[in-house]
Amino acid sequence: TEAEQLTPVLLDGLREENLQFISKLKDSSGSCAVDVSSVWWGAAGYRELCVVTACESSVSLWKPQAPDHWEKVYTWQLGEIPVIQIIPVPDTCNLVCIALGNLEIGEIRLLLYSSENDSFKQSLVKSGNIKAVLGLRDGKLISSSRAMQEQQVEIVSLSETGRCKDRQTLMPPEETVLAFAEVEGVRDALVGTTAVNSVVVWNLKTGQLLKKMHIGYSYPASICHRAYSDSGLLFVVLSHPHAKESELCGNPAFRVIAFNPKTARSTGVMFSSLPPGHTGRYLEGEVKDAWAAAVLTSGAIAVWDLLLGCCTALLPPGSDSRWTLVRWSAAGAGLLAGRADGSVCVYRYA
Amino acid sequence: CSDSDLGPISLDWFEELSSEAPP
Repeated sequence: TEAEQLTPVLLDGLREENLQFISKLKDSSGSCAVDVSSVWWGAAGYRELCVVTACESSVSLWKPQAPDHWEKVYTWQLGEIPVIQIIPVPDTCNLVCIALGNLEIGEIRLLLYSSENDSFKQSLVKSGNIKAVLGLRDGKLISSSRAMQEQQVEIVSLSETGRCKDRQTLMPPEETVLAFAEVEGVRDALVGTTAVNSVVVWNLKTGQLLKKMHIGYSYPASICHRAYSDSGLLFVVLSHPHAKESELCGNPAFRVIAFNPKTARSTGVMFSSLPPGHTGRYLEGEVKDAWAAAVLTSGAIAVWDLLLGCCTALLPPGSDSRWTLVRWSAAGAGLLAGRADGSVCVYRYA
Repeated sequence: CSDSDLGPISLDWFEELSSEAPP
C-alpha cells in the first residue's frame, strides 16, 4: 500500500522511527519534478515556510493549508531553457533562485513577487557557462563560470526586488570549481572543491585565494557540502559519487575529512555508508548541520547522523515509484522527499 | 588526529593565511 511505501524501515539498533511522515503534495499536471526546496514567503511582517517545486518548464510555489494540505498559489512559466535546479538562498524572503541550462547551467534567474505592481515576475542574475552556484548568508549568491580559458568566481548580492545590488570577484584557482560551502565558525571563509579533487579556501572579504589542498585519488570527483572550523582544523563534508567500494567502508555516500589549513595535510575522520544488508550508491544528496541525506541508486533515501557516524533512517523505494530527490527544509528538521511520479513528501526528522 | 599527522595546528589559521596570501 502507499502508506507502507511512505514509511521508513526500521534499522537494526534503532528502537523507534526518527523520520515521521507529515504530509504530501502532488502536482495535478503530472510533471516530473527536477528539484524541490523550501522558501520563506509572506507580507506585512508575517511569513511562512512554503515549498517550491520545479519541473523543466515551470516553477510552482506551494503554501501550507491546515491540516496537512498544500495549495499551489503561483506557477512561473519559464522559457525554452530547462530548469536544472532550485538554489536556496539563506536570509531571503519572497525570493526563489533557479538555475537553467542543458548539460550545465547557462542562466541563473530570480523568481519573485513585486508589491509595487502586485505581480509575480522574474529577472536574470547571470548567464554564461556556469559550473557551480551556491546561496550564501545575507542574500548573496556565489558562482564559478568559464569564459574562454578564464575562470570567474563571482559573488552577487541580491535585493528583494530582484536587483543585483553588488558584484565582487574572488581570485580563481586554475582548476574549475565544482561546488562551494561556507565555513561555519569563520565568518569570511569559503571553501570549494575542484575538478582535480582539491579543496580551495578563500577569504570572502578580500577575495584572496588562501590555500589549495589535495583530497587524494581514492575518492575522485568529490563535492563539498558543508565545512566548519574547530580547534584549528577545517572539517569538510564531502560526497563521493564515483568512490570505489571497499571492504572497510562499503560505498561511502559522505565522508568527513579534517584538513590542517596551515600545512594542507588531511586525515579522514568519518564515513557514512549503508547498514549491512542494504545496497546502493550515492546519486545526489544534501547536508544540513550534522544531518546528511542522499538518494541512492536503489531508489531509496538514506539519512545519516554525521556525529554518530551511522545511518539513522531509510526510506525504501516504492514498488511503482522511486525516490529521486531529497532536500532539507530551510527551517527546523523538515525533510522534503521527491518521487519519480512528481509527488513530494514532507517528513520530520528527530 | 594528532599534531604529528597533520603538522603544527594554529587556531588563527584564517588570519595567518590571509596575511600571507597575495592580495
